[in-house]
Amino acid sequence: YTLFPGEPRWPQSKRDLTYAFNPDNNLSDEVKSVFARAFDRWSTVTPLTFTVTTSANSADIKIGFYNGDHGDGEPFDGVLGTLAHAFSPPNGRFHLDGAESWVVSGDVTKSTSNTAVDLESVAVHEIGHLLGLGHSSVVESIMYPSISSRTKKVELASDDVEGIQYLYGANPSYNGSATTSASRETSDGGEA
Amino acid sequence: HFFPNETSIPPLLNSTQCNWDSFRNLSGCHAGEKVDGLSNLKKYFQYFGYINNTSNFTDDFDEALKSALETYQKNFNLNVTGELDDFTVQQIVRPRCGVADIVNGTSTMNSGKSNTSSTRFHTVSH
Repeated sequence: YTLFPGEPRWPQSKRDLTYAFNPDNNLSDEVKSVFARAFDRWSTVTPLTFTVTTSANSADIKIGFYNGDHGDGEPFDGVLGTLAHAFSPPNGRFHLDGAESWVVSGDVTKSTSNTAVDLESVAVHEIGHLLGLGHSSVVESIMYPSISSRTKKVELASDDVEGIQYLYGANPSYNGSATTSASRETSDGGEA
Repeated sequence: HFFPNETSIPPLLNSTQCNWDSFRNLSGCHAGEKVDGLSNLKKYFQYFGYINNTSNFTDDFDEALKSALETYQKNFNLNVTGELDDFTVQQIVRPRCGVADIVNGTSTMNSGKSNTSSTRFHTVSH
């Protein structure tokens, strides 16, 4: 695992984080539940908790889908290419490319579309950035930078767990059952 | 675009091309060559932190691009050839996170060791 320069992390006083969605996106409950599952994966292994709020201005983490240039100097590029980005702590901005074909549920590996991208997989990865993890060379890890279309990878690998627990410590209830080898479910030839 | 399941994506989207697909045409390029499109590849590497900020990108396969490629190949566990071999190009065009791999010139993604498991074991043994 890697950390951002200076090892930024949410301060000790911020262990119970809130998140909110861009109200302009009008996301369905089903889409919002994908993010809830993604946050749960990180809270399972750390003392951090994540609670959704409707107050977008005061939330610690702000989630939004945007197209092209959306004002942060990191414009999105349309279908595939760059899928999403997030900022290191304590910034809290989490942006996803609105042009992607986001699959919300079902088995993305069985999709016939070569543009299908699993939303939860990307959400779990970007939350890692929001919490302070950089990219990892460990292919099985969530924090590996790339993910092919039609691929689902949502289970934290031991590399991810070691990294996040270095920053925040372990959840007292965590039983240490992170996967130690390949954890992704993927289709053959899932490359874009 | 949200799709409730994997079968609900309209067929039209199947044919959509990614901006990076043009990089496939660069497969086989190596140091010393001048090929249309290499300047765009340099911008790609700059975006993800492998080339320092500069506004003067040419289509020359120069030392800066070779060095960027070698670091990229090391980070993604590819053979470090410094050339645009097929495996490297396939990795480059794969969809990915927009966060840079190298932030502020510091690359920590891969220490260069070939076996991360042995690295972890070494740490534990201490």
